[in-house]
Order: sequence, then structure tokens, then C-alpha cells
Amino acid sequence: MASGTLYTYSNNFRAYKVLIAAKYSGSDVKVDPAFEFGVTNKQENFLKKFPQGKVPAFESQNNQYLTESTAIAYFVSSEKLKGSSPYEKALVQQFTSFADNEILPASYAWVYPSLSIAQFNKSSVDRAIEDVKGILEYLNNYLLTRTYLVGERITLADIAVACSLLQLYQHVINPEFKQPYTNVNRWFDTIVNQPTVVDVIGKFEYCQKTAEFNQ
Amino acid sequence: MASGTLYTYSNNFRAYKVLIAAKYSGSDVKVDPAFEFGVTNKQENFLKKFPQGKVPAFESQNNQYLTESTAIAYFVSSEKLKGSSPYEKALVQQFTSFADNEILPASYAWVYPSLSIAQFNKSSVDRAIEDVKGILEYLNNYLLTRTYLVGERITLADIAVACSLLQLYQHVINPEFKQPYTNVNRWFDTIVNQPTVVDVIGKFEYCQKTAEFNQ
Amino acid sequence: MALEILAQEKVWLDKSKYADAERMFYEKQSK
Repeated sequence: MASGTLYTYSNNFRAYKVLIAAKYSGSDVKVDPAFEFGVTNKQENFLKKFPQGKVPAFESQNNQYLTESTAIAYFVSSEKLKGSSPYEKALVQQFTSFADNEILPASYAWVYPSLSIAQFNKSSVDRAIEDVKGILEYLNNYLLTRTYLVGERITLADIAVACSLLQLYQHVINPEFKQPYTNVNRWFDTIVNQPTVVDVIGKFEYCQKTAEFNQ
Repeated sequence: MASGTLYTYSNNFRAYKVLIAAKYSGSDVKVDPAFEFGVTNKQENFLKKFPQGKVPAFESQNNQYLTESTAIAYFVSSEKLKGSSPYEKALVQQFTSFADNEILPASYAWVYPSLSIAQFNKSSVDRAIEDVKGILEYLNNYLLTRTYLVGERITLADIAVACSLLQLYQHVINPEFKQPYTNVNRWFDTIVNQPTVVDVIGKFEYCQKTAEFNQ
Repeated sequence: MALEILAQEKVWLDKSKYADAERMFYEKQSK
């Protein structure tokens, strides 16, 4: 697995996915402390490596350049994190895709307006809340008989899905909303309290009261 | 690599990704002809296998169930299609993510209003068109010195990115719009005219005139 | 600072609208 430098701003849940995977795998991935979002990723020599100027972006010790957080997470991961059998590997990819394609769009559509970083529009927030309920319902049923999402130990599936849920649990999912989803809450709490995960994201603070939408 | 049954509606560009990958890999993947979108995927025994009722959905010969088109494409693919070195494998994943996370949102936001499948909203269509220009610009520069996206032969990267561009080239990218992107046009034309790809999607018809938006 | 940065990230805020439209279109076609 690859070691190298990760370019990102701090508190980027996409970068957390990479850093947690790297820590579990024992690969040496350092965040560049000099990186300044909006400045560094607009400079000539950054754009030569990463033409789209997007972060997280990864530069391996052998000067290999990579973007897209899920691809970077795989690149720095040990085989153990990717699932053992071909079917488990496929399930890990199913969940990393599910996190990107299903959870994130619902999370953006609820969290961003609640943080006033996107336009508030009642019908689309209500729709996003319904989507989040559907996602938690699905995961809750799936986790009824499972400790982890794939196989008997933590994999990239758990890391990717948990990281994609961070902003929801941190900003909008209050104790009353999450009450019905006991299996997901147990699973999520297990993941964010793993010492390796705490090393990366610190002590996780759950949302106590959902931010009121200022119209 | 896995063989089995794919559940999807016809003309689903996500399913094409799976079927093309399977054909290149020699794995036997059949579309269930009895599947009726909106009916079958709401039935009890389908939902038992695929609780979210989403397609494409895959059932292997060993009764292994999988959703998320990129995960299914990997599951039915030979090693050859996934990239050879660890870095090539990572680049293949970068491009499959890029297709899902960057190309599809821009494609939806331009193509669906133009087909009157989704509401027309001038500012979001204009933004989508700018996003598509950015994507084609990036791919055009990247393909200046390359025949394929990763390594010296076709991989899942080419298949995933080409499939995510199908609706754009078919419905809205007219000859004038695509004129500056000669490397992408050459690459795309190479892919959609591969006999294996023609077997799956048929003869590709390029957009000649962008549909006028009926407000 | 974090919120300003988040605000600069291009995120997919209206996926569900297109996903619904796509589903309805292809359900109709399927019939």
C-alpha cells in the first residue's frame, strides 16, 4: 500500500476516510501542513499534478498523483481492509459507492442548508430528511445481525459509510430522530470510538439539537 | 469473476458498464427479460434480495446479491480490466469515481431537462454546461498523449467514463459544442465503436442538434 | 473557516430531484 502526502483542508470527512484507512493499514500518510485551501490548490505547480484543483489529493512517495477520496483510500489500504473473498471485496465496493452516491447527496441536502452554507428550500430539505430515514432504515435492518458491514472485522466499507454519516450525526441527527435506528447507532458509535478513528477525528460530538433553519 | 443475472430496465447506461465489462471479461451475465421496472423491483422477493429496490442489481450464480453499478462491474470483471500495477488499479478507481461523482451530476442537470424528463431551470442548466466543458477540457488534456485512460489497453476506467458520457454525446453535445475536444472525441469514438461495446449498446448515434428547451 | 471552505466545495445538492425524474421516466418506458 502507498505512503505519501495528502492535500486537504482540516475537518474534511473525505480526507478522514483516507487517514483512517492509512492508520489501520500502517501506511505513512501525512497531511501537508502548508496546504491552504483556495490558495495552494490554485497554484501552477499544484494544478500540474492535479489539474482539477480538487481535494483531497494524494502524492505518493514515488510521485504518483491521485484524486477521488475513495480511490486514495484504496491506494493507501492494506488488503485486509478491502474484504477477503471476491464477494466481500465486491460488498466493500458496494458500500463505498453507496456512501458516495446515496448518503452524501442526502447529507448535503440536509446539513448544508442547516449550516446556512446552501440555500434553504423546505421541500428539498424535507425530501433529504426522508432519504436519510430510508438510508438509516436500510442500514439498521442490515446491521441487525452484523457487527461490521462486511465480514467479521472493520473494512473500508465501515470507514467510508461512517465518514459519510459524520456530518449528519454531528449537525442534524438529534437523539429523538435517531431513536428508532438502534443497530446503526451502536455500529456508528463502535466505529467513531475505535482508538484508530479517535486518533484521526478526535472525540466525536453528537448533535444534541438540530440547528433551526433560518429561512 | 462472477457470472449471473442483471436486473435493469433497458437503455440503462449504468447497466451497460456492467454488460460491457462482462463481455470483455468473458463472464456470463444475462439481463432478466422478465424484469419490469417499477413492478418487479417493488415485489417482496426482489426486495428481500435488494432492500433498496434499486437497479442495476446483480444476482450471481451462487446467490450472492450486489447493488451499485461500479461494484457490480468490478465483480464481473477479469483482473485485466482493473489495471495492472497498484497505481494503475488506483487510477482505474479514480476514473470510476470521477464518472459517478463528477460526470453524472453534470450530465443529469443538462440532459434530463433537455429531454423534459426533469424541470428546466436556466441557471442550473447553464452551470451544468460549464461543468461539462470543464470535464471535457480535463479529459482532452489528459488524452492528448494517451490512447486509453489507464495503461496501454481498455480498462474499467474507459468503460465507466464512456458510459457516463453516453447520454451527453447522444442528446446534447452537438458537433459545434464538441469541436474543441478532439482528443476526447477520438477516444470516445474508439470506445463506442469497439465490437464488444457495439454488441451491448448497438450502433451509437451522435447528437446532431441539441434539443431546444421548452421552457 | 471550516464553513467558508465547505461553502466553496461543489456538492450535489439536488440529486434526488433527478433520480426521481429518471425513475419515473424509465418506469413509464418500461410499461
